[in-house]
Amino acid sequence: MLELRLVQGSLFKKVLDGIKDLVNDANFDCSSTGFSLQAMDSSHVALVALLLRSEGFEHYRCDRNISMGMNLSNMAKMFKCAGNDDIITIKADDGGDTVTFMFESPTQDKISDFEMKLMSIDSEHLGIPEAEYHAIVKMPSSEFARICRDLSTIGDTVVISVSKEGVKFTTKGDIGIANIVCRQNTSVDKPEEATVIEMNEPVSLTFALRYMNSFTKATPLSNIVTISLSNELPVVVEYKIAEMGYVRFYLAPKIEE
Amino acid sequence: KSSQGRLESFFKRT
Repeated sequence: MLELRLVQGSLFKKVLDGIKDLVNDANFDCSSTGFSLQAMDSSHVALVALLLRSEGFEHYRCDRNISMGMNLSNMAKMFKCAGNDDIITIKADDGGDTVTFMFESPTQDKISDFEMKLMSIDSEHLGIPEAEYHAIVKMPSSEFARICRDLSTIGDTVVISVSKEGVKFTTKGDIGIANIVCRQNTSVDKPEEATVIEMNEPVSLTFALRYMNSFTKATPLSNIVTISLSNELPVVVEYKIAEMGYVRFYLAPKIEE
Repeated sequence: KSSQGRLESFFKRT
């Protein structure tokens, strides 16, 4: 038996909206630790890892570890029927082939339940080791989204370089070249407006902008995005979910031939 | 010239 109740149900909606462009089908894993997911895009270039810790739920019951295969666009269709202030409960029986989503309005005068068919998904799981990154950039998530969107009108790839100067985003296209440099800026009124750059070693890596733009669909989850870079490692773009966990996107770099 | 790397080149399957 599985029963997860989240008063801030809009968070589920935001998580789904953040990942459904990248991944079509995924196994959601439930254990005493929490509700999690790891899935790659169809070309195995990008990976999403989600964790919602059990402590973040108002009610969390998971009698045994279960993995539920779901089609994310079908799930998103059902979650679209939930109001933004609704309380969302996810229920499933052990060994069952369906999952139930229950939406309660804050005043309890409207209660809906949607039953969705589960699917069997052969997913490959990758072991992601803890790594010491050469550079870690924390910046406003809206600013990062703006940069990715702007650069993708000019080129297809972005070179992200971190040096003493700051973090530089560069693209090249048929019409020309664009460089955007963000410097460390901690003297702002609100901490969520700061750009903080920790650099152990200079880094420069090239990534496909199409994927970066897809990651920024998770922007509503957090005011801050953390970008962790190491030469010759996939970049990690992380949106922390307050008091609950995170959505992390991993993207393999372009490799010089 | 650059080519797109794949995740399996960096992370092992479990």
